[in-house]
Amino acid sequence: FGERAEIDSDTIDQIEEMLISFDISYNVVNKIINELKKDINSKNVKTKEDIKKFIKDKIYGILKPREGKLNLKNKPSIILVVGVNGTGKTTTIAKLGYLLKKQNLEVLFSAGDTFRAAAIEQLEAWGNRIGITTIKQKQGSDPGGVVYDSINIAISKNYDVVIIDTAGRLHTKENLMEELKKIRRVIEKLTNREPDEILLVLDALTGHNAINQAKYFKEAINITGIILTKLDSTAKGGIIVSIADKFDIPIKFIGTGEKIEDLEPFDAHKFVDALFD
Amino acid sequence: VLSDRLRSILGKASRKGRLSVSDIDNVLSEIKVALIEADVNIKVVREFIEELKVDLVGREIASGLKPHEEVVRAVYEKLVEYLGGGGSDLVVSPSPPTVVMMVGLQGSGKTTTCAKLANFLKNSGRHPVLVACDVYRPAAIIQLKVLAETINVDFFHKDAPPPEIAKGGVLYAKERGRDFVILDTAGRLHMDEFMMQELVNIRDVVKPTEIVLVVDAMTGQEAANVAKVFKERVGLTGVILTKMDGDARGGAALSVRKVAGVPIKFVGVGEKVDHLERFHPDRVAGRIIG
Ligand SMILES: Nc1nc2c(ncn2[C@@H]2O[C@H](COP(=O)(O)OP(=O)(O)OP(=O)(O)O)[C@@H](O)[C@H]2O)c(=O)[nH]1
Ligand SMILES: Nc1nc2c(ncn2[C@@H]2O[C@H](COP(=O)(O)OP(=O)(O)OP(=O)(O)O)[C@@H](O)[C@H]2O)c(=O)[nH]1
Ligand SMILES: [Mg+2]
Ligand SMILES: [Mg+2]
Repeated sequence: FGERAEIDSDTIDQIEEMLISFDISYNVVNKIINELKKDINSKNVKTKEDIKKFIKDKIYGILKPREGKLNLKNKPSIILVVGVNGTGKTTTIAKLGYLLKKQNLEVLFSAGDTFRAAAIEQLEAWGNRIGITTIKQKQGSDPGGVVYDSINIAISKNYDVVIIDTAGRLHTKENLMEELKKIRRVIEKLTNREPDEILLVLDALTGHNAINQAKYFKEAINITGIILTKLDSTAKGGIIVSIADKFDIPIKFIGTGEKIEDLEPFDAHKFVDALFD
Repeated sequence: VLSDRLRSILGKASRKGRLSVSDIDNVLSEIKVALIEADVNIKVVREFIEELKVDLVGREIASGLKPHEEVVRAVYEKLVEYLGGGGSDLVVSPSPPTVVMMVGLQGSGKTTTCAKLANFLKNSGRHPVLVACDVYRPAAIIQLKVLAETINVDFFHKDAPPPEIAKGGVLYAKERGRDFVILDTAGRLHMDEFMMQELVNIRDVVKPTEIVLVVDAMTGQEAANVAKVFKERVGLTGVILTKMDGDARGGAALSVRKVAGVPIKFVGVGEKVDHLERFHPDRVAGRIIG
């Protein structure tokens, strides 16, 4: 838009197009644009820089309250990792395990994806690379059984954290969501408490469907945190803004690549700056 | 739902005659919103709306139809037009084996789709070989090997750089009289220069008849950019949309079809190896409208 923001409908169109291109949902874009129009009319917003600052502040205002950290209060702390197919759960578990191990915690992996070809081997390969033991059973066995085993071992051998991998599943598949509820019940029966973290892994390239994913996973098993992966791509991950606006779910980490160190705490300020890079 | 929103704008009564200019202006913004919410890329939306406007100006409301029904019909037809065209069959090479190279972003469903395609070909009387060219992802080779064993299809891998593996796979196929070679490649970002060059290297060594972009149906705005870069850098001959068994509206299909200019050949509709269907533009059009 022009240097001296003669704020006309063309400018508004350009701003709308930019925000939509970030995958911020239409509802939220509309809300931001309407608030911008009000402020323009009240002469608070005069230049191109003003507009940029206004929008950044708005988005920051939505995201900042959702910044969250891992809550690992118990021993062993139980982290359950869930999400739809291919979002980066298994890789993210490896990254988390590595992070916690660097903090001198004893971490155990639980190969809860007993369905997909070579899912167990994939997690175990990561575990071997970073010196973390993976508890597993045969391919096709009941995930609840693996989880039960893993937690028992964690308790008896004094582990600090158990991170449980689950199979990718579309939130629309009732039987698979039931399976997740069952896994949660197994954890609760064995530990007499809720899992310390139930982390939903979302792919930054996803469009509006991410909102459904957050909604359905939250309703099924309650989500304590979100990890947004693949932010090293050209995707801006704007769906996280819509999710932050709609749901009270903390955003805890972002994935920034395929290597073991490519995990960062979610920082609202950094995220907003990156939107406009 | 778009149809309901249009009906409240245009009125419930059946009416004769043509759509007026004011009718059209009112509905175009609703249609634009519907397409954006379906994750169609904003630039593709703008182009679509421009062309749709031309179709709608003075359009006759078919007898017995309400005005909003006529508009929905026009949108649907235009979507089918954008999405369709181009055969959904794999092109067979005049000198076998036919090499099919599968490419795409991380986690889009390439490895699973390679197995589905092999299964599909096997059921059509063909003899495919699955070739594992992903040397990066832990257990990627095992994943493809296990899938190959599940459907009793030949599997090839060797400890070498991906272009060498591909070449070895084609040789393996020739020696055994296999007529299709399906290359599974590592997921990669379209802006990763090194990895995009790797695809070019594989392509130059085995000269695939088909280079297929595997796209996750829930992909948002970036689908257009991804398709564009893969098309320009490596070349594409087709697209497969995965995870269509979910509730993603699938607007990425429209973006990719328009930008890459190559046909969508198949859709993945589940995690099992037989969950592959031919692409039907009319079905996806209906889904995008919502
Ligand atoms: N570029 C990039 N790739 C990532 C990131 N996180 C994961 N990946 C890649 O995404 C692909 C899928 O990762 P997985 O960890 O297998 O995903 P998943 O959710 O466990 O997949 P399923 O178990 O099959 O549902 C792999 O190629 C990873 O290397 C990230 O932050 N950036
Ligand atoms: N529901 C559903 N899941 C699918 C479909 N296609 C693939 N998947 C799942 O998506 C996830 C990722 O599939 P992969 O085949 O590992 O994806 P990929 O593109 O090879 O991943 P990378 O090699 O890491 O880039 C797995 O959990 C698959 O089972 C589909 O059509 N429907
Ligand atoms: Mg996994
Ligand atoms: Mg793969």
